[in-house]
Amino acid sequence: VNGLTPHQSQVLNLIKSCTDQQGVSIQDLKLRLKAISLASIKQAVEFLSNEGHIYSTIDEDHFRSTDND
Amino acid sequence: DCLTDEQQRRIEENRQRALARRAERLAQS
Repeated sequence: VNGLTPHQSQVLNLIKSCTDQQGVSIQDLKLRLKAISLASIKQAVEFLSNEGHIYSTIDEDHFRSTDND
Repeated sequence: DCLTDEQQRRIEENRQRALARRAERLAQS
């Protein structure tokens, strides 16, 4: 629909649903997306970051979405 | 909500950069 793979969409939706200022950590994503491997999650995060959908916050392990603010 | 000024500044910078990348990608497509 939006040019994203199902994995990328799931990762983006989880990041979007977070209201914390520091965003969601890769570890949180892995805990919530048990069916997706850590490598796939990291790949999706990198893609979404390159496309400007998400950005890192307090460190390179925490992300927020640009689409919901 | 207990982020330092420095962290908040960094987050805002990253957000602006991401928004610029997003706009660039949309312009290309």
